[in-house]
Formats: sequence, structure tokens, C-alpha cells
Amino acid sequence: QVVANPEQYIKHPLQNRWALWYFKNDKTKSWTENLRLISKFDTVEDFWALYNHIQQPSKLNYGCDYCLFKDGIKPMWEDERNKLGGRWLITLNRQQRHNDLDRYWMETLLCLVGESFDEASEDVCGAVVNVRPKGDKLAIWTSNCQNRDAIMTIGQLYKERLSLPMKALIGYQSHDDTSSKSGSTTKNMYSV
Amino acid sequence: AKKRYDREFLLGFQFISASM
Repeated sequence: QVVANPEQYIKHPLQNRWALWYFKNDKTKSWTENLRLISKFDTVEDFWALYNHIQQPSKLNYGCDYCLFKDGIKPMWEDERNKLGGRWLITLNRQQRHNDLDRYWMETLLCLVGESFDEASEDVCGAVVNVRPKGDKLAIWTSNCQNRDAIMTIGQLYKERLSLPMKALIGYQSHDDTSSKSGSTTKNMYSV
Repeated sequence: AKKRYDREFLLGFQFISASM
């Protein structure tokens, strides 16, 4: 299709408005001071304008995060819409920063803005990428860790979208368990 | 109706938007 008059071009609206946050680990500041809202968008075109403008996760410094959340949900456990929820967590090895991280993050974003999880998309709160020396992490956060059907739908489709091998298991952990853990591992409520 | 976009549709706009 040819757009005759660019001023009449209507952008493609997304189901949700999304907010992209950036976390920079500055030890002289508090956790909340380090969390900054970059921008919000609610069309396909504005999503790409933002995506094309910012650094890929593999170029970020250690300790930095990107978070993409539905407008109105803060990227923290304490938010009303997160506190009963949890996350599908994918832990990458060091080699995967070079090979997979940026691709996985883009696929994650496309799953969110495109509402790829059918009805279960309503359970999605957002997604987070953590860039860490020991291994980067990707997660999709959902609103209620008791919504088994929605969580399993999201986990299965997410794994397919990232083309993870069948035998590779990914786990879902409640924020409650993650925030109260004493050791270095949190038990999985679900896995696919 | 829900506004859902599949992967290929979204990817088709990656470089269109940059010139707008």
C-alpha cells in the first residue's frame, strides 16, 4: 500500500500503552532513584521509534536493567498489580550475551506489544532484562501466581518464541518466594 | 476487538517508523 499523504498516515494502535524503564546501578543513590522512566508508547510505529533509538541490552553496563511494563504498573514487586504475581525466568550463560541476549529481548518485546499470549496476555504485567556479570536474566512478569492456566500458556508460547530446546526447562517463581528467599535459589511454582 | 499483531507484521514496521 502506498501512503499518498504522510500526514494522513494513521499509526497502528497497540492494545495497551507501555512504559519503558531503565535501571542504572549507582550505589550512591537509592533503588528508586536509579529507576528511570524512559518513555511511553501505544502504537507499533512509536514502539520501533523507541526501540531503534536505544542501546541493545548487550551494550549496557553490568547492573543495568530495562523494564517494559503496562502503563500504570511500576516495575517492582510492591506494585498492587505485581504483588500477587511472579515471573517466568530465563537465565543466560555468559556466552549467550553475545549470541542470544538482544534477540531474546526483542522477541520478548514483540510478544508483549503484539499481545501474543491470546487471552493470557491480560495476565502479563511486563518484562525485565537484567545485565549481570554472572549471567544475564530475562523475565516476563504476570499478575497472579495462582492463575495456572494463563501462566502455563504464557510459558509455553514464550519458550516457543525464543526457540528454546524442548529439553531446556524454564521456571516460574512467585515474587513472594523471590523476595523472601534466604539462599541463592528460589523454588519454581511451575515449569515448562 | 483485541489489537493483536503477529511477529512478522510488527517486524515489517521496524524501519518504516524510523523515517516518519
